[in-house]
Amino acid sequence: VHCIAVDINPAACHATSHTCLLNNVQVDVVCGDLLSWMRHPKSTCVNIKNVSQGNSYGLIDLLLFNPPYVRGPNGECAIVPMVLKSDTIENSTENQLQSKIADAAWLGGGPDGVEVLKKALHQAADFLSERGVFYVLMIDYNYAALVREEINARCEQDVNNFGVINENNSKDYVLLTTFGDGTAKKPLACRRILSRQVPGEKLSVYRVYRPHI
Amino acid sequence: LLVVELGSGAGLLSAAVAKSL
Repeated sequence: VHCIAVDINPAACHATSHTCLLNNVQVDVVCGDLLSWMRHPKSTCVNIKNVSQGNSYGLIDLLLFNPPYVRGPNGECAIVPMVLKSDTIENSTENQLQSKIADAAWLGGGPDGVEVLKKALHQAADFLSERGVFYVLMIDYNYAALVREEINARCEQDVNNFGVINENNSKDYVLLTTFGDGTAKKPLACRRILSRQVPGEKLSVYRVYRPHI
Repeated sequence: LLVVELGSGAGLLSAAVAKSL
């Protein structure tokens, strides 16, 4: 098993490294923006046995994400961390930059709080292995936004194709068809597996996977 | 098996997963 922990905030990366050391476990820590640091499956020679059919899969077997799901102003964007040489900038500038990066972890939610999650779903469609599974935490309005956007996308493509959005009209399942790199869309099934009601909102864990499994 | 946690924060989940696997 190879475990990799990713965070956009350098201070969080240090904390992860420390926690894993204290627990005597081997985890590699990457300071990066979601999976943008990973080589795309199509550019590697690994797992491309089905690439001729447009099916290239990634290497990630288990992906975990507790995304920033709070609603934010429309157009608010999370910043991407920059690579700077620490010996060339003043401490105050570095502290300001660290602060902006830390804040960025909570920004970019958009009016439905799903902008960061949607970016992760695009990457999951590309980087999950054929039988890979993505466990993600969502608040109820995040899931509603994903379903609404899926319906809108189907509406633009084919108005008669509504039958497979929900399985048996279940509120706990949706087939997402708009995520991936664009050249070969790979549908993702999204199923609610755990829920907890907290004051004012419902938090749920969803299992996201390739529907042919 | 490749396991990736996005937004690991303090690393509590990463450490727990690594320990359980």
